Amino acid sequence: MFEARLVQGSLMKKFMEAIKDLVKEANWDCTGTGISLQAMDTSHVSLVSLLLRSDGFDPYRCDRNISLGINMESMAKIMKCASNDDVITIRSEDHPDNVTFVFESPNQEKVCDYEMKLMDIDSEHLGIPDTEYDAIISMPASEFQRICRDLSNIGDSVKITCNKDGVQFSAQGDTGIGKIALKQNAVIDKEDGQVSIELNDPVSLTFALRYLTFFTKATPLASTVTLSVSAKNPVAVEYRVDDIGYIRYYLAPKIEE
Amino acid sequence: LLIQQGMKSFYQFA
Repeated sequence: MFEARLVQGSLMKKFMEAIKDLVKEANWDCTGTGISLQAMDTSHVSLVSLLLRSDGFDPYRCDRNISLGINMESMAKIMKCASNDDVITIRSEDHPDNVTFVFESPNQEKVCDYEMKLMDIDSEHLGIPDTEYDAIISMPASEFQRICRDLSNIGDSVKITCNKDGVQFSAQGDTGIGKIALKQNAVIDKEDGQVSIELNDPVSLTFALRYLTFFTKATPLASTVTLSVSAKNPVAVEYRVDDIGYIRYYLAPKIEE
Repeated sequence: LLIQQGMKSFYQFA
């Protein structure tokens, strides 16, 4: 059997919000390591990869590796039925046709039990090679969300340029041009609120704001976001979630024809 | 003109 109990159930709600607009359906792969998911959006332009490590649950039991084929919209609807302070347990049999979500209130006076049918999903798993990135930019997650929101008012795409002066986000549209420049903070330790840039090579790449905006749905999960950029490669946008794992998004760049 | 690339042109199936 599979059983994973998450004391901070609100995390599962937030993970769900962070993927449901990007991915329609996906397999949640449950193993001894934890719960992982990898899926592309329907147009195969972006990819989301998440890991919830087993030690983030209490308890976690996985007798046999299983894949839970889940329709994200349906699961998101069920997750909305959980209160923010509920403890969430995910449970299924070894050869499951369905999965059960149990929501317990903190004082255990209320227990909700939702059973959801599973789907057979042909998952296309992509191997993501270790990449030497030209620039790794860490910044407050809320700042990145704000930049994506503001530049979406100007154009469809953002050009991310990183050099020794800092990082610049720029967008261009019918009405004009918008540019947002961030300098690296003087303090080097990576505390919340800091912008830090690890630069190997100056780099400039263009990405669709529509997808970056989908990625920023993960903002409630982490205070910091990391953008790893490399010439002619997808950008990796990572939100590390304390004590349990991460959600990473990859987005293919736009190129000039 | 900017062309959106797809994910599969970068990563192989595992």
